[in-house]
Amino acid sequence: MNIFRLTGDLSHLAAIIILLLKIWKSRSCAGISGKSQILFAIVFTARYLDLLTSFISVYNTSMKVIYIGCAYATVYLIYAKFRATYDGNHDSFRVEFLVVPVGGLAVLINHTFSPLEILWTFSIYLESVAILPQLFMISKTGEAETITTHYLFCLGMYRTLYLFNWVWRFYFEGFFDMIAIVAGLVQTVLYCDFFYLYVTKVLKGKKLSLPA
Amino acid sequence: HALEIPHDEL
Repeated sequence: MNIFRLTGDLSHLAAIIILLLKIWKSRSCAGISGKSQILFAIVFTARYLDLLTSFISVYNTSMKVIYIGCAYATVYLIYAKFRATYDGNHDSFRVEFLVVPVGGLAVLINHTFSPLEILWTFSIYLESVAILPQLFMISKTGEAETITTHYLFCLGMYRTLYLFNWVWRFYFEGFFDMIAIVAGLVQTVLYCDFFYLYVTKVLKGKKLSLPA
Repeated sequence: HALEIPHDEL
């Protein structure tokens, strides 16, 4: 555990909680892509099946349980409790264009050809692109609530911090996971445009709106 | 080789 890894995890946790609180307090999931949230629930489920097979630490287990629990709670709020506020018309990204190629890639390029390992790889690949429906929705409506941008910033920072963590682990532990690193780079690159808008607009007190 | 690789990250 190093500072990048810990702050990355906490940033991830903050993102998840910001989103849950935003929906809960406003009693609305307007502007939130339910499809991205379903993808994240799939990501956590596929990755954390090792909860049943291996124990790493109390920290590791509790974070996994919290992430999974919050992911399903978010999906429940969007598709059940506050379904009336869900903006399905603008959430029109075709997720099969992500899930199918990513599934194929996980079968082809993995560390070990075993069911759990392929599911882990699938979750790593899927996570790297799972935010695309949300970014697509924002580009379609041309705007995002400020609280939604805070959510996206924390979520994007999490994998960015993990990149620093991997550099650290490579130098100090000789640890090196090519699949996670490449997917993490892709994931971070997808946020670059958003990071730019966040710093130049949201941090200066303006609402995030895109030119028509 | 091991069928299961331990993944210690989240």
